[in-house]
Amino acid sequence: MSLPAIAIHGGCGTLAANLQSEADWAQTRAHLEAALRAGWKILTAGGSALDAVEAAVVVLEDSPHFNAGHGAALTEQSVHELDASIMDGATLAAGGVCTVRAIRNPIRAARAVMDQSDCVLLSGDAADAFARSKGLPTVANGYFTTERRVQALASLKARAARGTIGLASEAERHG
Amino acid sequence: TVGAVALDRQGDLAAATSTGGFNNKPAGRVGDTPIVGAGTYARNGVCAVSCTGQGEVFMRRVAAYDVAARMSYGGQTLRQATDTLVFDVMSGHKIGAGLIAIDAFGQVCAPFNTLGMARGWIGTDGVLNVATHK
Repeated sequence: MSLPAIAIHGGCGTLAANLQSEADWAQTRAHLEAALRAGWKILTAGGSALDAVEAAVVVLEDSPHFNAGHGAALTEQSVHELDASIMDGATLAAGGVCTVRAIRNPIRAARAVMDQSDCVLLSGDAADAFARSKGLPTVANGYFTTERRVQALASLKARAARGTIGLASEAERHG
Repeated sequence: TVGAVALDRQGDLAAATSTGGFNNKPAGRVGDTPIVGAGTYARNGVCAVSCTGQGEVFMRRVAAYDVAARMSYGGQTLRQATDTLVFDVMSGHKIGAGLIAIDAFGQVCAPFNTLGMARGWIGTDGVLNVATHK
């Protein structure tokens, strides 16, 4: 019998104080805490690490403050293409999806690939269709868009037009 | 990018990672996040890892698996393995990188070589910690 533990991240970068308000930072920390508690609740009830990490990531995907799910970065074509994976250390079973555009929570699709297919990684429209066939909720691609990401893309495209893309900050490139 | 790693009461480890990639990325680009061993890896008795940073380098270095290999083949501790990867290997590539990892005893490491990383953990002591900056 082990004592449970869980850790999460919401991405690394410049995290410059002037990129968002103190209220935004407070909400960011609140969402991190909510993700931890979602996973911890499962672990302390005797649930699996696999279920705990999935639950924690779902909370972060649903938050606008992180680059995943709602709040994800935009491609050069102003759409969202999302990637996710999950791995079970007990069995080395793993599942992943890449460049999906419609599954609300890509980590749930990754879990479905692991549990309900013979594959490890599915991509694009086929991955969206697979997840849909397993009953996972889908959304219009615009669901993932936030104003911050729209501005970030516009800023980077403006730099490219001016020929100053090389001067773009880490925050502009990666959020 | 977001991620989670955990150890449960049965002693099982797991890892999960999800991302939107990076701003203005080419259509069809796939990073390290969905690649087992690059951005995500878990193996009982060793560690579980979720990475964040410039995915192409994590893929070339098979970064998440590299942490596990340093531990299982090289005998490094979780701290040694994760610090070596982030501060030596990744910093040597001059890229921003971070990760979270947990070992079979529930020890958590969350190194990053950028100015900040949104992160949090509840260790075996049950205490909740959340941070965004250094």
